[in-house]
Amino acid sequence: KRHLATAVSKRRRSGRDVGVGYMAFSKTVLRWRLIGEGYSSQLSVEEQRYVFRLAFRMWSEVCPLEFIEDTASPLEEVDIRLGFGTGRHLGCKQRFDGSGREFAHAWFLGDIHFDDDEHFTGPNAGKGISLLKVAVHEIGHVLGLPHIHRPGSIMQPSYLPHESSFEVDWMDRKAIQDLYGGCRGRFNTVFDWIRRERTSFGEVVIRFNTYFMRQGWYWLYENRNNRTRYGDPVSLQSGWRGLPLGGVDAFVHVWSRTSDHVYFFKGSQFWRYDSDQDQVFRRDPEGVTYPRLISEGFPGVPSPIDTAVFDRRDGNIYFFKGALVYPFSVDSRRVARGYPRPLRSVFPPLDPRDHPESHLDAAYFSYSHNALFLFKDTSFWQVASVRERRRRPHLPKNSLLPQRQIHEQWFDICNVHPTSLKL
Amino acid sequence: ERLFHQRDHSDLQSLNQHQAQPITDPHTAELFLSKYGFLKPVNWEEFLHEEPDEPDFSFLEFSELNIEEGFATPRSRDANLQNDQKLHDPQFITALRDFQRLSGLPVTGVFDEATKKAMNQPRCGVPDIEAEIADPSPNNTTDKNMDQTSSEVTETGRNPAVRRR
Repeated sequence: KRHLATAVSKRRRSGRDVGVGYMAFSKTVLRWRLIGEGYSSQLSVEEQRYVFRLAFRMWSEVCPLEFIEDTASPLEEVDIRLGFGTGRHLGCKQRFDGSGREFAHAWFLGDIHFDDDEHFTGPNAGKGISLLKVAVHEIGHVLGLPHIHRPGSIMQPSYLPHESSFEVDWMDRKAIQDLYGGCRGRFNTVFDWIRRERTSFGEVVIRFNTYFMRQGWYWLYENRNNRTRYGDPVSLQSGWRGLPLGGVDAFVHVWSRTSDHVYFFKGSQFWRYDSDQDQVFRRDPEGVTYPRLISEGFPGVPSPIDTAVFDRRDGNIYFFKGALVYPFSVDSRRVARGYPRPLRSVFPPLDPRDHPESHLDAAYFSYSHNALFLFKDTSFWQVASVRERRRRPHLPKNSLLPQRQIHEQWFDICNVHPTSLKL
Repeated sequence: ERLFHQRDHSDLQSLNQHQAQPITDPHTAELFLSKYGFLKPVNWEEFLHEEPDEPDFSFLEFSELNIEEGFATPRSRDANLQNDQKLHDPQFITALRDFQRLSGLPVTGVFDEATKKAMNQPRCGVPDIEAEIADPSPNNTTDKNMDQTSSEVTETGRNPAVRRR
């Protein structure tokens, strides 16, 4: 108890009204360990550690916490300790009851015990008690969530075996985010990737998906579900073959009557992407080899750039660098006359004090919203569309609507710790 | 080694055949309701790492446990009588109703089959209703110069879901 009391300090989270949950770590990187004396006798040690790595990652994907498996530090530096036991176990006063009924318990400061009399199985085993599901539930307790008696919640006290695959659903995400806040951060680029697919009837259809890239990893964002794809982020090289490992500065899709080219930009170079083969061109059908210098492919455009976006209305690629904008005409292959011009004059603010000024992170035309967004830090500005200006004629062309927070429109784009990126 | 016949060990036989005692009568139901906080909120945080108040015979494990829990002894007459009285005990009925409500069962206050089945579901050992955690105000347990351990925590408020009416 003494240790407990000295370890606990209490600070009421400022400006937050009371929500679900009662205690929370104020540290964002937490260390965990499967205790050596507490290995299960039913699964291999590697299986157990894999399941726990996945379970921690699933929480990391929906809140700003990151988890590291720490098998080396002194135990008191490990925040969350997991172990298996039967009956009287691990110095715990709560005795397990054998096979059936109670299968695990946990405490908010970080101890999780599993009853090894239960028949724990790996993910997708389809029988027994899924160790992954139980682990995600118990970690929820450690992070501060109580039991939530809501069908579909991972924090329900009883185990429901018939749910084959489970994920942290919307309400549970809000519950944990009520304790730790939403995920915020800057992005290197955001884009809708359009590709042609052939249906089973042989018809060609055009599909698109939204991607957020940050350094060497990316998320597919499912707009209709208001969340990222389950299991994202993944590393860049696993999904975008041939791109620089450290990420890109910009994505441009030149899509016009005469051209359908996808380009990625990084530093002084750019690549053309083969959407059919899902990898970068080494040599494109016109015989051009990549990567190429930006100065060669887009004369008059400086590098590195901050970001870029293709505007189908005027056929220009708008390159952004610092406080300047360089519209590059794809047809005439040169920067438009009278440019570069300041970002503020090309994209004027509605409120003089509400403008990104310079060094944008991303310029993103969203087919879901049919709107152009300018990203900088954790904020974004929507460029007033033609329809908007029809409604409000006094709006200047390309004027920026008031800024908003990225995480309030695109939800749960969360980092995971690099050590669990490859799961 | 635990006995198995399937290559993937999916039919692993449990070594000890130690089964949790099922909930079969009002007495065991009352233990269940008490354990998970339906009779009285449980101060769950007190349960971690308490020194056992009786000698630690864990190496004996199973046989000792059976005896200690006492379920195996033949039921005495007054136990039956007690069970009947429990069924009419207002506190027991209220706790049962709370459990039925949280479990999405018909709220009858009657210890029926559906309730029995729900109580016997595999479940987490953390109580459903916890007592409010004592508020160690900063000035008597922690002072500003204390070294923060790696597990700093903040309280964000009480969980309304566990508040008892």
